[in-house]
Amino acid sequence: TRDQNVHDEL
Amino acid sequence: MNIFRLAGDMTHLISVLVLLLKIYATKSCSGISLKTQELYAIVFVTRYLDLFTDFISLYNTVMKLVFIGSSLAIVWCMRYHRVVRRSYDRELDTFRYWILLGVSFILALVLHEKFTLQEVFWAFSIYLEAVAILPQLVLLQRSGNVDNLAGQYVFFLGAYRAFYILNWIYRYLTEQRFTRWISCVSGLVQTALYADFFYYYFISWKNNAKLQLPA
Repeated sequence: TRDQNVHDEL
Repeated sequence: MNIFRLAGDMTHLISVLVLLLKIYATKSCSGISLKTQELYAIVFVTRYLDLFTDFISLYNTVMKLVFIGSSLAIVWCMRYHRVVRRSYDRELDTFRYWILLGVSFILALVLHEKFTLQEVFWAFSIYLEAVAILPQLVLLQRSGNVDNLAGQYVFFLGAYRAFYILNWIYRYLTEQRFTRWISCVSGLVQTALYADFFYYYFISWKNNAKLQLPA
């Protein structure tokens, strides 16, 4: 899973 | 991605398109606050610093480019387009937005997820977005009745963050490790700022009258 701290929201 | 977030992003996109349409079609930016547009340009530039480093999805990248491009285009139009700039309410759009920039930056230095350049700027952009609408709301109140496209712009802009709150609730309930307190709290503040505008917007829509904000 992508590490959580990447902001995937705009 | 969930339906609330998609609805939020589409509503946000509509708000920007409504604004571009208003400025392009009427060649006028009366009733629009340049300061709010400049704050939004700063919000998108400081939030999407990871544009070239983290590829989330094509949708994510395209939307980031659209938001950055459209906000810069609107600012350019209102500042330099020889016809549009004449209709800018310079003497009404006097909100001292340096305060908003300063407070948001100091808050970001104190409250952030990680003390890295990207994360501090990300937190800064979240806080700044919560208050970026203030110059526009002040301008709407000063210019009294709102011409409908400016009102629609603010309406869609407020609605997008309300959808995002539903998105955060949904993600909190479905993803056990979802903790985006900075976004959630800031998003609640942002939507609350629109609350009174929504009230007057609804009243004017119900009475089918022009939107009159209390001076």
